[in-house]
Amino acid sequence: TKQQELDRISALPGQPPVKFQQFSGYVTVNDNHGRALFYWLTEATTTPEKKPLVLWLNGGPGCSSVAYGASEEIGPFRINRTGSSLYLNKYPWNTEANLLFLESPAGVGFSYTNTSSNLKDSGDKRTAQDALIFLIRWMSRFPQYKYREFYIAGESYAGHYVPQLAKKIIDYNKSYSRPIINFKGFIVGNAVTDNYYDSIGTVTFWWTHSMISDQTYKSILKYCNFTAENSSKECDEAVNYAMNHEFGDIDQYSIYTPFCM
Amino acid sequence: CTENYAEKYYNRPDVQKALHANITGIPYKWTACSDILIKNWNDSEDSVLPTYKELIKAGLRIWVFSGDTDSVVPVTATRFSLSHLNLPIKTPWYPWYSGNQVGGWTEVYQGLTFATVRGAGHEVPLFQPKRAYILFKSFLAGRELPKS
Repeated sequence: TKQQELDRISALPGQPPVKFQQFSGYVTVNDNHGRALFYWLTEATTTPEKKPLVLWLNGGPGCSSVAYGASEEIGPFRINRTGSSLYLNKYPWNTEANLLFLESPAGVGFSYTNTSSNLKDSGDKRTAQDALIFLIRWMSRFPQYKYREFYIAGESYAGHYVPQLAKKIIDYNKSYSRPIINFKGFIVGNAVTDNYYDSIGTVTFWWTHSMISDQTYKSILKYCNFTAENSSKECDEAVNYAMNHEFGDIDQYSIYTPFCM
Repeated sequence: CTENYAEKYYNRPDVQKALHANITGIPYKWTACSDILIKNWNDSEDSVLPTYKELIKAGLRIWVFSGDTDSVVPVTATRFSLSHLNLPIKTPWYPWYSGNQVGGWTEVYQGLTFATVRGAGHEVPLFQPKRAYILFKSFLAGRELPKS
């Protein structure tokens, strides 16, 4: 399509030469409020027409799939320290699939809304709905991906986004005998799943990995009611003590990695 | 500090032009995570386990993995949550391999595959790119993780 060609990336500044094709741009997901989501497609390095399409979502909520998924996890490029150039990722996932990175919801990264109140009334439901509309409209722009095997991948708070979008797609597809979104499955990592069980499991990890003392562990179990809407003052004190006085200067996202100053 | 590199790169006008990004002149810098969104997040489900049950029923291929050095959404959190789906076991717990090293452990249930990734933090492909790549290839192929 014409718009597809307008979205074609000839090359990114400081990018090494590559054989795969890339596209990026905006898809409007709500005309009234003027919400538009930004995507970046890095096609497969070989036979892209035969490879599945994989949508990657980071979490937050509010974090960018371009910043994390594309630029330091599964994408074909890595950014160098000064931000002046790109180098190749040794294990990019676009050898196996066409990777579609989506900055979602509006307000994340380059995705925007013309209704500033949208930045304060986002949530799981609208995020899933806008992402479904994105997919449907994106496939109109890239009709070669209609009926292609489609998967979703994500991490962290995308433990919400991914199953919620999956459910929307399943329900949407029910109206069609041959749905254009040929949805096969999803894969999520370190995924936010269940507030109560996740919380219990998290405190258990802190104790079993010797990040907190027995005393703190007992205090958290005593004062924290993980089913409650809001945590008690005693619970906050116990958890804050753990984080501020027992964890030390670690990267909680990778507990044996030096802390980024 | 890798996300600092992205903050530099994606705020460059020449990069935004090449990406056809920021065409409306967004009134704030591009940033990896939006503070305003996370501080004002409205509806958030307490649990997506009920949704998992519906999606398993729909016959989707569902894989859940966990980097075992993350303490924010750690492996014990995910295991504790998934255990409450009470899924029948198809292939009992075993170590999977990446090269001649244990890449993690995995168990295959009816409708869902769980796998840990050894030595990986919250962003698994960042910390263990090769193991993450093997995981992804196995997922796409619908094949259990390598037993040797």
